[in-house]
Amino acid sequence: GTETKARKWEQKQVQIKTLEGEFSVTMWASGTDD
Amino acid sequence: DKKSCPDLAGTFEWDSSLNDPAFVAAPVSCFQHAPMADNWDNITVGMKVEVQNTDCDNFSEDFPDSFWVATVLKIQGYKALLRYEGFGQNSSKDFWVNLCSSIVHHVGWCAIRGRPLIPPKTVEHKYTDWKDFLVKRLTGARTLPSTFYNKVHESLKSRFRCGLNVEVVDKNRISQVKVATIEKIIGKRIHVRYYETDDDDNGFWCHEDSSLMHPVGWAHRVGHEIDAPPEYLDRCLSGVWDEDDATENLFPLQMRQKQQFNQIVSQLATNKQTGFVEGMKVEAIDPLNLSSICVATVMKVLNEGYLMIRIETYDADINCSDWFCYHQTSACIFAPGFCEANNITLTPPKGFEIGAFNWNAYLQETQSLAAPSFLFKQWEVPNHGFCQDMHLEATDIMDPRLVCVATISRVVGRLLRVHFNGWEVEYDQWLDCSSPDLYPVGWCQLVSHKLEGPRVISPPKV
Repeated sequence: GTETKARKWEQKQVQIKTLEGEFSVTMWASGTDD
Repeated sequence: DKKSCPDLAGTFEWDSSLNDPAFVAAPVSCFQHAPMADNWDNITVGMKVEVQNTDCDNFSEDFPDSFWVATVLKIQGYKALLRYEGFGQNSSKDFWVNLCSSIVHHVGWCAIRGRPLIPPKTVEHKYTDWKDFLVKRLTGARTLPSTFYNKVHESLKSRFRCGLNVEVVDKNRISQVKVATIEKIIGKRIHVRYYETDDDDNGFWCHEDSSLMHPVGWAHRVGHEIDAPPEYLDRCLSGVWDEDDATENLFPLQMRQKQQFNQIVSQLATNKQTGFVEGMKVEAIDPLNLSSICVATVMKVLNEGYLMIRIETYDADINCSDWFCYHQTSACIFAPGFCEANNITLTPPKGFEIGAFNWNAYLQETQSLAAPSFLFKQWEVPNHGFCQDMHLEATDIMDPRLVCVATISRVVGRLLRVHFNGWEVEYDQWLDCSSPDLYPVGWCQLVSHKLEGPRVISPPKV
């Protein structure tokens, strides 16, 4: 459920660069970042 | 890179099989010894990645400059079917990629390196501004952790290094180990050269977690036969090791096995039970023919829970050279009756017809005891995840430098029957679910080991 997701996955601001410019999106990345 | 590594010439590519809708690869998380097995549950369908964009002008593998975002549609072993964002339901440019390869990254990887994402040629005119599209597609989606590639790299490192001395089962006399030196390591598979062998001897291959390889001093400690130079035997007696000697700390599985054995000993003492004794009958996988489970005898009980077993299918060798060492916690030995209970054909002792063998009569006739079932590991069945018909890559234990395409043809508790595609069932191998000789689809590609394809029988020439 959400609780498991919160523990295993964390929200991240991810930077994207295209030919038109740069912006950021919120994505989920697994907790293996630790 | 096949171009720069001649050993990979002719390696089998799974890609055409992966497109078969019936194809199922055993998941990476089933292979505890495999790189990234611990983290693989976090790799999911629907995940977004940044991947080389091959749908562009002048694409060449030598100049892989262009990247775009793709969605993981399917996962088979280490391989994933990807579709570039913007293709919608159009599957024409879908492609399989090894998720652990260096052309796949977490979303955001390109921006960190200051590289813009370039949309594939097929869809580049579909949107005038890709920002809005990508925000919608990526917000709230999952991607790989930014440390994914480092984790892959870390998980590929061996505990061992070239030049270390180990004790390895002697391929020419399986009842003894022989001192050997590590010459090469590929994907934690170790190539050793035995001491004092001819130049044309091609040594032996095994995984670093294999039960066929032991630390220095092991044979001396457990009472196993060994072939070693005198100065090595002196070191065993003194316990003073060289810096090139691989000591017990490099063998965590065997250290754990030792702890398990000590627990078993104290448990048996508490219950006033005895463990394995010489002469006891068991069923065991034939180490020289892994497709057979045979009637066998415990010939000798060594220290620390090791047993010398003789397979009774063959004439007894007067020099005991056909004995083979199994640890008593090995999942390759079973209590008498295991095969019958699981509808497996038991290979009887020499002189018996298959089907005419009866354990009770045989125990009486030979006046021997059956090893009691509580002594065996077989009743511990982990939730291993392997199922019949799953595809994988497996070592040919009879020629362990070869890793081949294979299929699981049967699952009996923790025991797997592995079939080599294109070969007769006589070449099948019974292996434990935790065997380090089994690998996920895509492992060979990941570690740059050649993968042997299915045997193709060419039609006879007219």
